Amino acid sequence: VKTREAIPVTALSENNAMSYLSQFGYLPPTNPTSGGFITQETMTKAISEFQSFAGLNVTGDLDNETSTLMSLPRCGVKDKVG
Amino acid sequence: ASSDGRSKRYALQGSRWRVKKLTYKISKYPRILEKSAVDKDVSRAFSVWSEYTDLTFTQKRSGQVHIEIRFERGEHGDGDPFDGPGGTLAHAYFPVYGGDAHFDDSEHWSINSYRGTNLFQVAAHEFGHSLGLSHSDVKSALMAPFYRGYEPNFILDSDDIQGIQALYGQQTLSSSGSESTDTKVNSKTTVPPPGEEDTQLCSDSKIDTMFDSAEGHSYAFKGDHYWKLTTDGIASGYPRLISNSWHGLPGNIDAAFTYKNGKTYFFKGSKYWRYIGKKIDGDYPKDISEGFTGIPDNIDAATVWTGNGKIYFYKGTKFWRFDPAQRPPVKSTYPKLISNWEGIPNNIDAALTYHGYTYFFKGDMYYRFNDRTFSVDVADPAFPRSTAYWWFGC
Repeated sequence: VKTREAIPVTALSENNAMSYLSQFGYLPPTNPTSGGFITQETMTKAISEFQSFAGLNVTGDLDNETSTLMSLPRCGVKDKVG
Repeated sequence: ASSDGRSKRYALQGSRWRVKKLTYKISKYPRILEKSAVDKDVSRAFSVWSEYTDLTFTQKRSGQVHIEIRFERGEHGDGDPFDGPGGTLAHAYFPVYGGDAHFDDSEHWSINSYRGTNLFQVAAHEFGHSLGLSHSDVKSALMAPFYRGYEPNFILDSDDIQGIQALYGQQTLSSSGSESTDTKVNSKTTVPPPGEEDTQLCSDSKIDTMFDSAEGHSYAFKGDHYWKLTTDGIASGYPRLISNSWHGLPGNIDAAFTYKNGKTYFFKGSKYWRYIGKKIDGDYPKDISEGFTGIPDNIDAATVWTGNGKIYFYKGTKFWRFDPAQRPPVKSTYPKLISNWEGIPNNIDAALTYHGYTYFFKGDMYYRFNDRTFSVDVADPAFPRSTAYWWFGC
């Protein structure tokens, strides 16, 4: 059955992944005006935490499986609540 | 197991409702569905949670409710804009933040259909947040963050059941005495256990004082009686006589607080008493002028302010700060005007610190104070709020 749900967009860009990880609590909130700069290590750790929470292989890389999952419809509440 | 080695399972945000009889209203409906159909699906989404607890959910058409539901598009006033079709479908606020649930009205909401996005499943998930559940990393759980498409034979995952019962306990015996989920209808109509709703406090919720004991229990004093507050409202078996529990303590107490030394101080007229728990701690009463030099008699309220841990006394239009570590304990710059506490009225009845906030009570209303902005907290619904409704479970 053709559904009207959002068809997963192709691989998410690194930037989009960063704002996704920030939106859902894996990275500190970024200040759009200051273009928050983070280390690769921080990004790898955030991706790993997301992969673990979502039950994906934990690679720390923004691989296709991970960026596809990031494109799926979901709840807007953070996964990690302080 | 998760990356931190713990087993995968539900997560609690840390707040929950103090009462179990919750109300909700749908302030803004989706454009593309019949209102009556939305009412039915939303009610079904709430019953996912009432099925396994003593929670009950009553829809109201207007007025103050616990959970407000809105279908909105884009920016909608909470600083967390929706993003059009797909992506974020909805979000909800945990009880400590008000409990409301917002749905992205750009989505193609549907009921009992493989097409579009299923309203019932998303709503049941969001109401889990409204009740205090965070996201679960159990993929099959309703509280997992990702929408899994229409599930015609939806059943709540055991992980979700464990989570909601960790917050609100299991469903107790229904009125018929049998314990089974199909008595939900009965359990919804059972009279709340005695003491959960107190006629005296619900008809007149003005109190003499309220304080937290060193054990962390909250008590409300009124006349010769007192009530113990629980997370759900009033503990059963109350009211009780003050003098039966705190021997030697009279009724009609003006104020009370528990200091960081674990001792509780009661004030009435020109006298004060000191207790450890419910045991008097020495030869009391003593004169306030003796033990709290600089503090007047006949005070209205007293509390240890969460902002700085000092003791504050309130009377009429003025307040005093008492610091036992200072000499003199009350600086000559006091008293000052209560109007400095932006939004707090004069002649208050009681003040209480609870879960990191300071609350002020006057008549049948109360105020939550924001220590950072040094003013009454801005929230929805706004303060002052009904004490009976939010504290006494009426």
